[in-house]
Amino acid sequence: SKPSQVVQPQPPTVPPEPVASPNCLPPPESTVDLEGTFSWSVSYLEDSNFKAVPVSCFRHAPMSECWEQMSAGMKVEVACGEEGVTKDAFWVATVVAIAGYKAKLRFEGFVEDSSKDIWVDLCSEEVHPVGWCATQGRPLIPPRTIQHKYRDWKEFLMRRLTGARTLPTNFMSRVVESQKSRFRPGLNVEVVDKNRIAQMRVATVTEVVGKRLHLRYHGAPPDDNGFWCHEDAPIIHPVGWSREVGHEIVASQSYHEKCISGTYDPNDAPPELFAITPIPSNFHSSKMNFSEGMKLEAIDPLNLSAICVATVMKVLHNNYLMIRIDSYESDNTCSDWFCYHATSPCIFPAGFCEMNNITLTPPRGYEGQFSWFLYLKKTQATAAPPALFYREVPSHGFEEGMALESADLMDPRLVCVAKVKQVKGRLLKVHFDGWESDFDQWIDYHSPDIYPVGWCDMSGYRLEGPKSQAPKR
Amino acid sequence: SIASVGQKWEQKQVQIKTLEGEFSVTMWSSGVDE
Repeated sequence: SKPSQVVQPQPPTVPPEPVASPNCLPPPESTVDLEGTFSWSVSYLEDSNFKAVPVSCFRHAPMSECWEQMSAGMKVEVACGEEGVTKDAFWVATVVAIAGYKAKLRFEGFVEDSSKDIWVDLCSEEVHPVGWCATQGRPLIPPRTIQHKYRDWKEFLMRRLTGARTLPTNFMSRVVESQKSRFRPGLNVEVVDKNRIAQMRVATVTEVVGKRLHLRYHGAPPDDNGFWCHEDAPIIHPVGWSREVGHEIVASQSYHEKCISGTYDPNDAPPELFAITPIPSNFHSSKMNFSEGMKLEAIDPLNLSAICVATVMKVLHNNYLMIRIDSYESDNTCSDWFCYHATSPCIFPAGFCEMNNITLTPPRGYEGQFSWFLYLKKTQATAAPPALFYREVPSHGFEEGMALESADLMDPRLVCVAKVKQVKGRLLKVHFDGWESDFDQWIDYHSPDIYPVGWCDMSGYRLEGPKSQAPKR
Repeated sequence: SIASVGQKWEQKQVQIKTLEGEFSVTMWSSGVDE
């Protein structure tokens, strides 16, 4: 279905997919295979150039709203591991560094000695607020290496802990709460057809992992492995959405009748479960609007490393637009149109790429230096007025070189080790470690498909490691 | 310093148990409780 042959990063082994049942019942087992999942190693985390995007930069990420309070100097209680005098001994440790959801801890009493420092997942059950052990009736026991240093550890701890910071007692319940999805298996949604992006299909949620939904298309052949997307993704909508906005949808006759009558059943996901499309304050005051034939620049939905010259092919209700990339081969079937909302951060006014020093993919057959002026003249088209675009650029905190975990949107089942390669306003170019730059993806900073370091571990989602030998395209 | 931590921190008494005995200390806890 791709106009260009885009080879996508693949995991070394692909787990067998469960066979889709005709009535789209949830599969009996998880489709996420954690065997061989990548772990951020100490060599990664302690590299002098390593810097993770802070959790607070990802508004959709669990604990994002309070993560700024997690900082070096904070005290926690943690199992001593190999340093334990007994198998399950706990001791107090200080957070010395934070990278995403991961924290480097130094046991109290080691002072400047970093030899026994450990990296932990701060949101995991192995880390507790100071005071937790007492509530469990467990005494704190110093690690074996430093046990000889003090005769009275009580006095030492009193001195070290008084006035220090720790986690709140309900930290773990907050973590659990912030990971809960609004969706559940069995709910029906409308989602972009991965095999024909111009149309929607009805699908059922079969699995939810870390707020990422596994969907099975209704009527899909048994060997179809479904589709993954985040619950806040702009490509999923409530039952009845396509009919409401005038988008093409492939569904059974009974489904269409249900949408006409508005008699939904309890398994049809209601609108309140879906992310609200942000409408900028000046959006309704503008007298102008997008109209058919207008030219613009857009992220290619089939090759996210490219920003291309594009055309508004159709204006739907509720400010949704059908966009076509002008470099696609013409087949007159409308199968490569893609729906973007007028406020989408993935569409840009003509001249955006030039202004931001980004290579613009010209229209098909265009030779030589691309000129918007000449192209508009040649096609007798108009450029969509810049005032129609949503270009708010907040101070988002993403910086070039920062590490993160990112879904590969060409195969959104995969979440991979990645880096921020470029920052252009609110637009990020994400690079997958070890892969050639052809695989890079332009992603809005607010996208729910990018996550902090440690998100996969925390969510029980498989993380694809860096590829050591990237294949040539 | 505590002042730089901001308003979302609150003081609380934390019970600690060691092999030498129990005691309590005053610590700061982030306002995640809220």
